[in-house]
Amino acid sequence: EKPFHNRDHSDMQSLNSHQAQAVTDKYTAELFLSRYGFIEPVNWEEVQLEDSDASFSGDFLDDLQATIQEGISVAHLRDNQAFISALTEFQRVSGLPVTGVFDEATKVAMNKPRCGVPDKEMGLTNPVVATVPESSGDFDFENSTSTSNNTTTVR
Amino acid sequence: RRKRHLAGLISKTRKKRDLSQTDHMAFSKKVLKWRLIGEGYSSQLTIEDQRYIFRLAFRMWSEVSPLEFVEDTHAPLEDVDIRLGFGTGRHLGCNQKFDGTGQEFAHAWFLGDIHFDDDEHFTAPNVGSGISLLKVAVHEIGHVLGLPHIYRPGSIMQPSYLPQESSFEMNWMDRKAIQQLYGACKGRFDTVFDWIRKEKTPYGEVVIRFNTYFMRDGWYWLYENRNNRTRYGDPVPLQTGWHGIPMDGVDAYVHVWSRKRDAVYFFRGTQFWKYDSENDQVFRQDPEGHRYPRLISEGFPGVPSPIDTAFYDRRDSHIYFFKNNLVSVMASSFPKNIRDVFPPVVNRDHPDGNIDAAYFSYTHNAIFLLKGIRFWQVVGSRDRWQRPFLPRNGLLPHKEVDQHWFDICNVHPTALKL
Repeated sequence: EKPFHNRDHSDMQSLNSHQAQAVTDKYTAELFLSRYGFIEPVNWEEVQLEDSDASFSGDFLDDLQATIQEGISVAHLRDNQAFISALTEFQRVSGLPVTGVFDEATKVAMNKPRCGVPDKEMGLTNPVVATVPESSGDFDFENSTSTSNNTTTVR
Repeated sequence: RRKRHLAGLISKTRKKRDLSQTDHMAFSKKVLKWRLIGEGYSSQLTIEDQRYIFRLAFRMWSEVSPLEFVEDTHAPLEDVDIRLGFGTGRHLGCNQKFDGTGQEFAHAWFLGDIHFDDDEHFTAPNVGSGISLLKVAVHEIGHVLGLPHIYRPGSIMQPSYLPQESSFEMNWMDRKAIQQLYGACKGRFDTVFDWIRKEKTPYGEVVIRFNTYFMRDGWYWLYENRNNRTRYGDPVPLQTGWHGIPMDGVDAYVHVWSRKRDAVYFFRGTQFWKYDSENDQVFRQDPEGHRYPRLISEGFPGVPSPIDTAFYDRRDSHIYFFKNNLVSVMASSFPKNIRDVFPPVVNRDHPDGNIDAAYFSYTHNAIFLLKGIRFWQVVGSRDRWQRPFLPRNGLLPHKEVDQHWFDICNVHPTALKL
């Protein structure tokens, strides 16, 4: 059992779990940017399924992934502009001050819980910032006597 | 050899996907099966809680798109469109290893699999701490359906997790994004009406309020005009909100509202019911001694039944009954052809009968005739004041229902009650 003490299990602790590697410096930031497609769009659809005929071992994939990421990172360490470009893009879409510098606000944003799907994928125009118009009803509802509230209405 | 094998696997599963009409990758079918796989249960919530949360998450997408989702626990796994599971580190045959507690909480694949990192502290809805499994599930399902990350405040498709507020719902942008892939919700309605009710303020004043309702088969939606959407959580089974009317649907709703009368009727087949607004149920016997249901031929002599639809016109205090291409009013010179009563403003742009719903809207102060996925607005006094050449009770050129009343979407029948 994962230990907990609160009635609602809200303080449940994970057994034998390890903490995700935090983004702490420029190198780990580059790994982050690479993983989520800011340096180069990711081909997310290359799914590799574990199968008896396709015996990609977990270690092999770990090494491969690390090698690819390091390879990309090494190449881009030589090209600082690519890193800065990726960083500014991340800052821009995240609503952060676009400084081009790996600052504290950027570090905090990178360490937030997030979805593992890359933000930039091959073949897609990413990221989507705002392409859909706001609500545009044709009529003026100012005389509505509906008691319906705004989005605070509870389901 | 490995690449060829993987290519084969991908091509097998890729047949489930299709280029939609918008040339985006999307599912080509409208009813999708999902399953929480047995080897992928979370250790943090009961299995029933997990399944309930996923049912709700799928239903939320169903409420804003033409897609329907059904949980399938029996079919072979390869026939299930969307498979969900929890895992840690190296998990579920996936090559994207989870990173432990923190950062990545889940990922999803266009091929239909969603994986949740069970090292994260997932919690049920409305629990203050932890990561809301519902919010994450809705987000990941969005990826499965073809949505990318959207960097807009309030969007469910933002990549970073924001602590859940008291409730979260699909905003306008999320709705339109999914509808760009799968289209808007379309379909005919049985009836549409504004429900009038009287309330007393704390000061004892009586105020008149109304709510707009759309009915289709055995379901209904409350439409929030000021928000351009239906109420969160709709549709609802008819019997939940309208006690005593036929559970599988009605043909018409009529509110006779004049100085002398205030009566609400539901019509179905050859019968009609009178609704007791005070007690929120149909009359078994009204104060006049009439028992319900009654035959339409008894209550409204001369009106053919079953009817297509009906509405009460407060301008002339008459109920207009529609059947095929005729309009009946309990007055001389009726029935008449619908084109004579409601002539087209633009020739050939006319429903020509078999109307689905006739609706007077207090929001728009206008009468609408709905047929299929289209509607025609009846020329009103204001229209004729601006354009005197318009015929009285003329029908303006048609428009699409879903472009005027948004996101009135079905859900799978199994999702009506979660």
